[in-house]
Amino acid sequence: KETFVGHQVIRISAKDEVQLSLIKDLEDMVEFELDFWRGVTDVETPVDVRVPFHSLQSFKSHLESLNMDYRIMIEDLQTMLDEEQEEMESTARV
Amino acid sequence: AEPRNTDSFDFSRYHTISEIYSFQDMLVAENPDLVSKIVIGQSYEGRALNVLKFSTGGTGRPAIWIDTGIHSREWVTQASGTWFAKKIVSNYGRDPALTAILNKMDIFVEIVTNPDGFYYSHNSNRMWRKTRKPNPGSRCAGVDPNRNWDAGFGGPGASSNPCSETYRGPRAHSESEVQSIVNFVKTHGNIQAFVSIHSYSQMLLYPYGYTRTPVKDQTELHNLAKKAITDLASLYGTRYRYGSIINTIYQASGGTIDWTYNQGIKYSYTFELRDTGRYGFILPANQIIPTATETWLALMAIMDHASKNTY
Repeated sequence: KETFVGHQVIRISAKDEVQLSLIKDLEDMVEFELDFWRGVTDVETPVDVRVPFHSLQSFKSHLESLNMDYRIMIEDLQTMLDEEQEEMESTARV
Repeated sequence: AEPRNTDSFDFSRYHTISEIYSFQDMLVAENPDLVSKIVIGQSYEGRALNVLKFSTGGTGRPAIWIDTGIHSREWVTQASGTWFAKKIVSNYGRDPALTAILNKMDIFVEIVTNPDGFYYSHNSNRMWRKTRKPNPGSRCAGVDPNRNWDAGFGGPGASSNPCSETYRGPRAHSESEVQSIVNFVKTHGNIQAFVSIHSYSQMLLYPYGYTRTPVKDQTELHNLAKKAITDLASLYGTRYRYGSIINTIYQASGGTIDWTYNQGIKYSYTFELRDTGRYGFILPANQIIPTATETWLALMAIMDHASKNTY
């Protein structure tokens, strides 16, 4: 079973159209192994992307080099998945 | 904790594919005069593609199609689809609006539209979105079933890379999960509304996604979408955006409702359910019933309008 320990979901907010297209370019940067939960739409709508643990540092550095605003939407994905699984099992037992 | 009947089925938690398939069979067994199960095909790994048919009789009636779970990791959609199926049975004969709809139209509900992906998301990779068919020559499996339709197929807004989450597939309708719906829609020939349900973002979208050309029914679809999200918000204040796919989110080619609209199904819509991005795809189970309940109000607005404006 695939685990997601240390994976984070990062929410990126573009300041303008230029930054929006820079975020769009991230989709082709396969080295980060990004999983776009919510793709690029417009400047008002933030982009949510799951970032594997091994890419986190370099990805955040890349965002900072582009002067991108971002915040962490999900601190550790596996923790949430464990909670979801535990809830499924406990309610099934009930 | 196998429920003995659909009244004791726990809609407030996430279920496995076998639990949902058992629920479907129970619902049919409990309501033989209203509900039947049609197997429209098989997934790549051989799972039945089950569609529940809700009909009060007649032949060749105009119909409404609702599907959930085409992107397997969007668990709140399959859970909502299960709740919708029970709601239709519970409300028929009690709610005048739904009763009027079912006295004139059939309703088809495909709850687990991507069963292989759904099974995989429960047992191997919770983040899985696509189908599970291997891609020859690539280490990556799966096609995005919402980029595989013959509507702008292969255009911008889908990927030709099998490792991408939006991989369109080797050709249009290459996925049996998609081809089976195509066959069903073409054979039926009188589906008048088609609603494909995704998560997340809280949006109600209509065609097109592959081109900026407005659909000829844009005004009617836009106004109906506004009515639907207003009804949805009336319950808990959940705010939705609405509009055409390409103007509201992004360019997406090979999409489901672009194809259905081009087949002449005027009332073609895609929902993006809760939330707007705190939990994303990992929406807590305690939000399943509120999400399904508010979405039902929007679905009723669309189905009511379609039943009063058959064409």
